[in-house]
Amino acid sequence: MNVFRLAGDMTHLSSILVLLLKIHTIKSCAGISLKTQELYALVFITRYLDIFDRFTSIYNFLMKLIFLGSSLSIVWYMRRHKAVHRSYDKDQDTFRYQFIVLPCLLLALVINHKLTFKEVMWTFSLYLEAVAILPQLVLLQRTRNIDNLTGQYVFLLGAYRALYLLNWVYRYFTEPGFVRWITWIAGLVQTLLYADFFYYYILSWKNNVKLELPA
Amino acid sequence: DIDDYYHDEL
Repeated sequence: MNVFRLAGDMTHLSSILVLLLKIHTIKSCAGISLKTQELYALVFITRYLDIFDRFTSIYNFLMKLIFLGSSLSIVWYMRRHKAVHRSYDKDQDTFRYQFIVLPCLLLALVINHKLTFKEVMWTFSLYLEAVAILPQLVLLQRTRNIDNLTGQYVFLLGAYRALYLLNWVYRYFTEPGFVRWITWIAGLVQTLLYADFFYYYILSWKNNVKLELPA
Repeated sequence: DIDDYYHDEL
């Protein structure tokens, strides 16, 4: 474990807590894409299939439970909770995510470390996580006034993977033979997808104006 | 083994 990876995990955790805070306290999920939340739940389920048969550390075990629990409860809130569901803008959240899921599954079947069910599912979760933010970014472009919590949520979500990139650079230079092409490329694509959001987010923060993504 | 090597991160 290194400071970049710990910071990445904490940033990831805080993004989820910001979203849960928004949904739980103001009982609203305006501007949040249910599609992206469902994709994240799928990412965690397929990535943590080994939660009971591979024990790395207490930290890993607890964080996996937190990520699984929080992502599933966010989907539950947005689907089942009356007040929250009412604030969900399903007419705008129209990204057809089969266009994301199927290619990631096919790619995971072709490019993976080992052709076993769990390994292919794990690889699928990496590819899926890289593009899972797309429905949310599309929704942000359609949402005129992005509220602060939503902006912070997306920013933290992008920042976590950027910190992971630093973690991989650090480990590459400190652990001989540390090479993880699949993880690296998926993580790089994921971070690059946030590039324009980061640009407009930092601009709005510097000029102290409302965040708006050009359509 | 390969499994643990690739799966130590979240």
